[in-house]
Amino acid sequence: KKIAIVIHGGAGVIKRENMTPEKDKAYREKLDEALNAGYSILENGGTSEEAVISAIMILENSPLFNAGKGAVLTHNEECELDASIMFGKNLNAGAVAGVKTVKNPILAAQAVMHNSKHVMLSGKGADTFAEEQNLELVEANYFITERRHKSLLKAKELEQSQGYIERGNDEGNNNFKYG
Amino acid sequence: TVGAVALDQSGNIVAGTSTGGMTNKKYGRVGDSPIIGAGTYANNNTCGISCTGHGEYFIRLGVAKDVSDQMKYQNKSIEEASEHTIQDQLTEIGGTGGLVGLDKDGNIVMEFNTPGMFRGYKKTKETTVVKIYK
Repeated sequence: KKIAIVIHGGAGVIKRENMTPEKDKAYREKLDEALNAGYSILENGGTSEEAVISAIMILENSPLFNAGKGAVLTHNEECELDASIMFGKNLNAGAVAGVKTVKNPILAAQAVMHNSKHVMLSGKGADTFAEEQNLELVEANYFITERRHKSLLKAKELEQSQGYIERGNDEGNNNFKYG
Repeated sequence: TVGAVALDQSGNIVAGTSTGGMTNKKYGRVGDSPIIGAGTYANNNTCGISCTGHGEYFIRLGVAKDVSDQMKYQNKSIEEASEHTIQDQLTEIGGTGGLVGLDKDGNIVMEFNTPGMFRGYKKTKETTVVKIYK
């Protein structure tokens, strides 16, 4: 029986010249950790759902990526997190949008898939649902890192001079999107 | 954005995606990541897909299901379908980003139209592959 796992940690203007060897190494090691965690589950007879959740949680818990801890900040200096999951056997799916207190949003999406009759929950209601599902909650500032805060301040400076700007969501992405 | 797609010993495909969205976003903006069919899709008969990129474009194209539909209705391989969706359709309307996916036979795709994408895969009897740049 064939097993496989593939992951990503975001796409964008990632230039070699902007990456220090240490940073490059840190990204590769974290991706490797997530891949091996997921693959190990598959190799030992675990499900693809368990493998996906395991890999994504490792990436969510790493401040290197724009998900979970280390997520980018909104204009109001908060993190609003989105996640989704889909099961290919029966097309069952779950998603959350704009959650602010669930430590691992992918677990909230999974809970929506299994424990609600809905596909997507959003905002405060999604956070309330996650709490009722006994998922781990954190203070909103758990997600905020200095690096992302600096990025927001830079975007706001440009906003002052050029009008409203949404900054591209990916590592090293210097393309600015105009809303 | 982060994402993962896996195929287990029972032949089940699952895809998942998680994100913080875009810096400085307002008005409760939501991208493609939580939208089933846009940022995430899985079907055991075709493929599983997880996307990353400028969400508004991925929503308009329904990128993740678009790949699956090409496989289902046009008998394309996952490689052909992903290349068409990202390099032709997404690029044509000015969208940037990429996707990772796998099909029911464990074939892997990592397609993107940006200079880089943090990505990797591991499959039966093969060593782990991790890449960043194009």
